[in-house]
Amino acid sequence: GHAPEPDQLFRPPSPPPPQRAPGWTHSGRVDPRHGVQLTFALRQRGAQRLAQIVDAVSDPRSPRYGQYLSLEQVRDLVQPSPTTLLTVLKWLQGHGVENCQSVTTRDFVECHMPASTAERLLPGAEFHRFVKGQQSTVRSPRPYTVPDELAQHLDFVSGLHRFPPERRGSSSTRDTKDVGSG
Amino acid sequence: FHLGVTPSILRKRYNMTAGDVGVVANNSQACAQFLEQYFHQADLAEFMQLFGSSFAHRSQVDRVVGHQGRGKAGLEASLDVEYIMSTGANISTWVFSNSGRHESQEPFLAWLLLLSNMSSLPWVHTVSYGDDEDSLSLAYMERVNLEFMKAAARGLTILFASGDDGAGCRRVPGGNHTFRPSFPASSPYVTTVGGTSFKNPFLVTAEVTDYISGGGFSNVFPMPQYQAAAVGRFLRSAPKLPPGSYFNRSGRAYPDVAALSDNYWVVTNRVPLPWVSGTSASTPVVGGMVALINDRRLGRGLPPLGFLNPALYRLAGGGHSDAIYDVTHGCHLSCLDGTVQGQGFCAGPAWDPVTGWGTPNFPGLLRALLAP
Repeated sequence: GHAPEPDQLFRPPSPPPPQRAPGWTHSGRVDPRHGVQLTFALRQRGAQRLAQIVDAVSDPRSPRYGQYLSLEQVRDLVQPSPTTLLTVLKWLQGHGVENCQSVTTRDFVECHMPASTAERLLPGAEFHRFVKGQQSTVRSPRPYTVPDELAQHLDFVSGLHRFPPERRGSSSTRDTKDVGSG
Repeated sequence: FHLGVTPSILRKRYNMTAGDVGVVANNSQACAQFLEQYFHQADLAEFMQLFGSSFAHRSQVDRVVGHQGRGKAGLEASLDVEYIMSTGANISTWVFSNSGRHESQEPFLAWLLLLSNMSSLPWVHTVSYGDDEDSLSLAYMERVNLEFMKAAARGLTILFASGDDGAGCRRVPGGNHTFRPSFPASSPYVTTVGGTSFKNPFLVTAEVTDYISGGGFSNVFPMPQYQAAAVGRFLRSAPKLPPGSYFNRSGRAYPDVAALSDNYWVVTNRVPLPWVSGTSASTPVVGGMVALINDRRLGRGLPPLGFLNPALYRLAGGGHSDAIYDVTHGCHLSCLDGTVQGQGFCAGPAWDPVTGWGTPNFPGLLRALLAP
């Protein structure tokens, strides 16, 4: 199979350093009947044209400055080819995945399915639960693959590796040493 | 004299008058929250009662998209809402709350999907979230970058916090160190906001760099044309640069702009808290100002600013010196090793990878951005 994200780090929750908030802890593999939600990022068309349009509408020197597109115009530009849509939907249906919805731009498909189906759909994936306080998340610590014939139709599948984001521009109160030096 | 940053201190420093508030009906601004970060309308009302007496403002978020939990308010969510509504005063404000309704969902992607699915959205969005570039797949980053292009084509302005780790640090195979850029701050299609501090923390003075202000050069995205001249000038003229092995001098350089990021007052769970800091504070401050400039543009029948960077680099590089306060003193954090000894890049005249072009002087920025 084809691995769309061979370079995506899976970060198993590490033991928390002393005096810091607890991180995600592994609580075992999920029941095969447990429902998961995956988002399939379908390969878009018109990326180069989109870049040209962004340059034109954002550059004050351009005669097209400020002439923005509607969501429907963006859809017409980037929506995946009929072949891409058909190939991905046929693959999903072939695994019994029917509970899916798309977005206006038709370049993402969100599907619900049991974990066992997702593991058959994405060979290599294995769904485990991780908890942090009251929060629970399901992720795969193992990389996933898709059939080779999907390589040119799918950018990646979301809902497998990346943990919910931590605040990056942190707003935590600095310690008294910092305040004192200020 | 003051005991920390409040809306009136920000408005004074950035020369916003009582008349600098939103007036048009079809303008709005938004901030995005992830994890279990909720704000309380009551905190916002108390914040405005305590700190908002000098300017016309709203005391309520108009729309919450997504799930707002009933738990305690989060400091970060309170900060975002209270400060975007302080500079973007009297402008309708939305909160996108992406806690991850399903436990296998990626909340950041869920937010991107919302953008791809809603035909009517606020013109300005601020986000304080990021990951190390080296932890993410290339396929994911390129696709997210393309999602930002979609937003830019629609005229949305998306601002990201530059992060709170300075240049960052990473040990590469072989044991050497390099700086560690952050994504989406490093996307060429978003505007990235760094942080500053008052030179004298108890007076409204000139600003210096906040040593935590995230900044540097992407290892993934090449330098876009709009910043090539400004960044090239920095690289040629900086008196001292870290060794070339620590950063990719041909990558997308960030941040683009900055604002105060230290010693904020925030009301959360009905309690006023001092000493809140980080580029998550500076980002909504700039976001509110951009929304206010949109307000004036919309009022004149002009389109909103959209993706800001080409206009920002053009005006700042083109001698609109009264639009931006150039921050020229101080350096930010990086690797604690014998080579760089904890120091990343340093601020200097014009653009630099700690504070970008500097901090806004609102009337000058408004004048310059009403012109295009």
